[in-house]
Amino acid sequence: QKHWSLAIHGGAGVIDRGDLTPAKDAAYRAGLAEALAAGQAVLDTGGTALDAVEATLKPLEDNPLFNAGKGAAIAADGNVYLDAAIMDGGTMKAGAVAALTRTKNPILAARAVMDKTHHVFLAGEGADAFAKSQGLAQVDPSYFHTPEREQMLVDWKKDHQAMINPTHMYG
Amino acid sequence: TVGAVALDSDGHLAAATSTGGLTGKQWGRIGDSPLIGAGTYARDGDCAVSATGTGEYFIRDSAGRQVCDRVRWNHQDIEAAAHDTIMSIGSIGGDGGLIAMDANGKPAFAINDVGMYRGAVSSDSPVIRTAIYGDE
Repeated sequence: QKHWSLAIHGGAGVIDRGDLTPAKDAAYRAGLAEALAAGQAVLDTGGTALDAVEATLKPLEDNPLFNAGKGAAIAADGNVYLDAAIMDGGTMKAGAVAALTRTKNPILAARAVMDKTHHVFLAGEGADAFAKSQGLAQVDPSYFHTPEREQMLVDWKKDHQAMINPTHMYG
Repeated sequence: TVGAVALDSDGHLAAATSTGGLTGKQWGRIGDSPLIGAGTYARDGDCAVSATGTGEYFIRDSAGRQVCDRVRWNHQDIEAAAHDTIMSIGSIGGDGGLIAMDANGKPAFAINDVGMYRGAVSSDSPVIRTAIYGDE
């Protein structure tokens, strides 16, 4: 058997052992393991690195614990805007999308930009429209929202309200 | 932000990254994740990279491309290249981490924060490994 290898990340930050309950800790590890297993299945059967990284990211986008796809961070205006990119080291081809609001799996849209266009980067409504034209699943924007991310936006607004509303600048 | 880097059995590298960005980000703001050479980069023979963190700093420091250039031009191993890149980002004020992989499939994880959700598996080590905290 030839050699293959896969590594992933699910975000970084100030994560202390006291921050996660044992159940949350286990849930994050299960999510990472599920993603690795998806990529492993591709590579172990002779698939390409490109197909493997795409297959690895899809379950992470579908898992509400991680900041991508369902469960993504919410912007100041209350909407979710999704970005993704993919690159093939063998051909130096690449595809990227930004500010998607309706495409369920942004990584599939990035791959489609790479494979189906001569562009590298599509953004906003045009990127969603392109993804739709390629038959990629579209969802209502509410699909991406989770209670945990809504609460994070509420907490963020408490700290940043003075910046949003100038009338509160001086308390 | 989530990301993956891989080496296949034909020796090709690839990288991918996906994100919702930052809570409370200004509408229209784009971070490093979709920018080739910043949050995502792959080049056969050198490395593949996916980054997560304060994107503006990863953009300014060309994080992904920098790791691969350190490997190609400085002849650094992947761990040193990843570490030095994340320290460079830290020196200009950025926080976060990245995963990188060299041409032989050796992975490297570099963070200047407390922790990063991460994991790896390979044909040589087929048992899936995951980690969260910095000391794992």
